[in-house]
Amino acid sequence: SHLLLTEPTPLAANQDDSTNDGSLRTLLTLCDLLNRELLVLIGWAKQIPGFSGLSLVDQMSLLQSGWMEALLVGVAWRSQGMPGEELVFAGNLRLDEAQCRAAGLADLYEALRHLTSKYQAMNLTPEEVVTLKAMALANSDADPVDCPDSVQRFQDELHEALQEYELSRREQHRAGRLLMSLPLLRQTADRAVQAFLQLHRHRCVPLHKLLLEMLDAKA
Amino acid sequence: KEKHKILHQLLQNST
Repeated sequence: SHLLLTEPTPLAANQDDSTNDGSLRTLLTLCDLLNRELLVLIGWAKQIPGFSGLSLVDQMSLLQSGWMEALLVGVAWRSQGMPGEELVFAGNLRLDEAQCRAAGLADLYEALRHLTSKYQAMNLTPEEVVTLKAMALANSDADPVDCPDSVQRFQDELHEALQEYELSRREQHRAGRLLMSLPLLRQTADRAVQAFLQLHRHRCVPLHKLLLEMLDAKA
Repeated sequence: KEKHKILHQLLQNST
């Protein structure tokens, strides 16, 4: 219930109007949204019970490792049941396959649709979505870890919350199924990071400083 | 740490 309460209000996209090139405009709008989502995500992380008690080094490495996974949980959740298989990056930024392809994001589209279908088939509850998002952040394989015991405790508490929730609704297999969906999330986030790094490196799409810093940490 | 300046600053700021 704490995670449900701290879930941030979805952001709206600010339409970029610096260029007449439609695809570039889409990309710039998307990257601006992503940068602002990151800011919100960092504020959100601090409110997850146990996160602020971690050392600064561990907080940084968890965020540097799990930020894209946590953000994509939101995109996949919002995109469920969309007509035309659009991806809902924001209420006012919905991209279909053709738009993504034109913007050079065909690979990202395919990966994110796959994740969205998976979540849709699992019929996730809002409680499961917020817990999955927090677990994506906690489940980093980042190395070295400053204080492994504290990170472990942070993970255990989220796991315990999920188990308690699933037991309360007599779903004995759900917690395991959700954990088993984390590899697909990691894989999707890796593809997303690659897509944005390529935009920056090969097509010279300018990125905001925070987004660039977080992408660089993954490069 | 210099490389991750913004994240470092954002985490140090109080909520």
